[in-house]
Formats: sequence, structure tokens, C-alpha cells
Amino acid sequence: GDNAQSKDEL
Amino acid sequence: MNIFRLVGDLSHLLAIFVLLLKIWKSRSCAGVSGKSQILFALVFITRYLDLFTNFISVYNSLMKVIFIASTVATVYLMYIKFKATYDSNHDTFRIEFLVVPVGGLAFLVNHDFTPLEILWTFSIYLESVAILPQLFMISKTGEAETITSHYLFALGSYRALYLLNWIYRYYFEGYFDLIAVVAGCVQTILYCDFFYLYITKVMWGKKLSLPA
Repeated sequence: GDNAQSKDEL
Repeated sequence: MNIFRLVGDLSHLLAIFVLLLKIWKSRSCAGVSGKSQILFALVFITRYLDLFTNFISVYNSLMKVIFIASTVATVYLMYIKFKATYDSNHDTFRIEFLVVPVGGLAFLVNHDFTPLEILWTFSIYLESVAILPQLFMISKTGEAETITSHYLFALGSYRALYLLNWIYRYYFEGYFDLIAVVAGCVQTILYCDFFYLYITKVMWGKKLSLPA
């Protein structure tokens, strides 16, 4: 999915 | 980064340190659910496995280290150093009834069927219900120390602020993560009853006591 990469939140 | 997420993170940090200081200063963990703290430690450990592999910013890495260290320290104080003051008779929520279904759901509903993504999803789902043992314990004892209710208010506020952060990011960055948003809504809804009691009682200097 598109969110798998952008884990920039705590 | 936006103001909602920053204030949310600081509220989260405040909650963790209010609890840690309460236990350390009073040398007692009466009224605190050790099971919830174990779940929170599990939430951070499974969510921050990318601490060394995926550098976002100094702030991000620093907060991850602080969250893991302070929560592990809280579990240590509760189960080892001040074990004698741990109220196991009232901290009886069966956390396996949370961990197992959440683990199964993380396998079924996730963004990517990879170990790191499934662990992250498990962490998000688990965090949404991790406060249940603490709320259950308060319902059993019928009351909570004022400092414990401040801890819960800060902890509940953090994810409510994250909901505002996600609204902000959706409109200004087009960022949207359904799993995080749904779990965040569940997590915040679980605090509603407590928020009502906190605002109607603790704010007016009364002790938080549940209607018997």
C-alpha cells in the first residue's frame, strides 16, 4: 500500500 | 510536522513522565494498572523496530528512544522495584483477550503483508485498547488518585490531538492512513467516559470517583 513507506509519525 | 501532532506528542510525553514521577516520588504504584503499562511497552517495541533502519529526524528518533526507555522503566518500577505496592487484586483484566484478537486482526487487515508492516499494524491496533486494563481497574476500585487522572487526561488527549493532525494532513498534505485513523478513533472514544468525569470533577478540584 502507499502508506507502508511513509511512517513518519510516532 | 504540525501543531496538533507536536502538542499531541508532548502531551504523550507528559503523560508518561507524570506517571513515572508519581510512582518514583510516592514510591508506590497503587491505582496504576501494570498490565496497561506492559501493553504500552509492547506497543512501542513493536512500532519502533525501524528505529535503527529508517531515520526520519533527530526528533523522531529521540522521542522513540524516550518512549521505549520511560515505559520500560515504568514497568520495571511497578513489577520489580515497587512490586510490594502493585495492586494485583484489582489489576485483573485478561490482556490475552486483547493481544490475541489484535494479533489476528493485524494479520488480516494491514497495508502490506510484511513482518515490519504487520508489527506496526499490531502496535496501532494494540495501542487503541491498551488503556482498557487501567480503565477496568479504576471501575473496580471506584476511584483514581488525582495524579493518575491527570496522567489519563494527557494520555487520552494525545490521540485526540492526533485525530486533528490527520484531518490537517489530509487537507494540506493529502496524507491519509485508514488503519491509524480508525484505531485512533476507537482509542479516543474509549476515553470519552473518563474525559466527562475528568472535566466535570477533577477540573473543579474534586476527586475522580465513578458513580458506585
